[in-house]
Amino acid sequence: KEDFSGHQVLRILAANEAQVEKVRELEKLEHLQLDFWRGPSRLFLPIDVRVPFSSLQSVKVFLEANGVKYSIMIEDVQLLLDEEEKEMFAFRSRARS
Amino acid sequence: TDTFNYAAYHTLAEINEFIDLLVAENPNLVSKIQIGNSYEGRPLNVLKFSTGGSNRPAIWIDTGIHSREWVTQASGVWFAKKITDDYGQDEKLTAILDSLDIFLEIVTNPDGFAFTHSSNRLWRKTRSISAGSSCVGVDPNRNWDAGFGLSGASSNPCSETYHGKFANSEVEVKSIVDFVNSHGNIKAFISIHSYSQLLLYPYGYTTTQAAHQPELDALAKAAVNNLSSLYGTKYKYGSIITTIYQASGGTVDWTYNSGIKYSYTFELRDTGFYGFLLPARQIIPTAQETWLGLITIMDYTLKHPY
Repeated sequence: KEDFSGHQVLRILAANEAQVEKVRELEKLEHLQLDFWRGPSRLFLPIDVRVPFSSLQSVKVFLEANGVKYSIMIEDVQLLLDEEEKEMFAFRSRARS
Repeated sequence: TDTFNYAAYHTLAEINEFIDLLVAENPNLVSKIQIGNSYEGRPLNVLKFSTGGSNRPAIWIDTGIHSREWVTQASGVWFAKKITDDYGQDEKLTAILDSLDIFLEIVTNPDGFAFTHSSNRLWRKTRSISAGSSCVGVDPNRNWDAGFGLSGASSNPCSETYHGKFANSEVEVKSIVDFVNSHGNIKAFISIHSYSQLLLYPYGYTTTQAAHQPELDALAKAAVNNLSSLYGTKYKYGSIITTIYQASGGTVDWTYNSGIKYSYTFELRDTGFYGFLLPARQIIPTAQETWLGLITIMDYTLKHPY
């Protein structure tokens, strides 16, 4: 199973079109292996992106250098997945019993 | 199916077991149609809810075309049970089913869904092999023959929005296309995704307004108001391209261009900070509120034949 330990989901709040464009530049950098959960949109809805641990530092530096506000929506994706899996397992064993 | 746990996420096998059980419990209302097989050979099962007649006007609902959007398949299971519970009890749904059929495809991308359980919980695409590339899968919501390959999809097989080699290259998409074309009397088509609380209508590949845009917008507004009335979940609505971004090769652009006027995409919860990893405790409230939006669209379809 794919392990997402250390991966974080950043919630980016672009203040204007120029900042949305900056985020779009990130989208094009394949080596960062970014996974946009919510891509840049018309309505300036939050942009949510899963960032592998290896890319975290450079993505945060890039955003901060461009004055783009962000918060950490999910500290560690794998922790949340482990919780989800535990819950599914618990339900299943209850169902079996 | 009364003891089935609707407040938990389930595997593909458990959902298929639920489907067979629901059919067995309701032989006069529910049947299972297999519209094809997925790329890896899994059945593409569609539930048909019908109270008689042949080739009646119908409503299509699908969930799980993006496999990681687990709250949608879970909501689809809840919708199926809701329909069997409410027929004969709820006036609105009974009137709908006395005149229209409902088709519900709960696991529209079974290969991707199985993969989210076995290998990668965040898998979104199909699992087809792209010749010449080490990357797998096509975005099944970019593979339809509506603006296919235009801006708003990627030609890179490694991208999450890869549109595929050609329109309908994905058997999971082609099977629905063939079913809709052969049925020929689908009047509403609702494709359910997550997340970001949106109700969207065509177009996504062009800024050209849909011919029925005022009517689609008014119906979306009514559906969102109804949906929000339950738990206050805030939704936005509008055409795909003006509300979120340009997206080509999308499902409801093709269904609308095929003459299905009431073509909508839902983006369900997350209202908080979980994204695709929405806790199972939110499945039922999400399904309940979405149902109010669905009923609004289905009721309108019944009362506004075309």
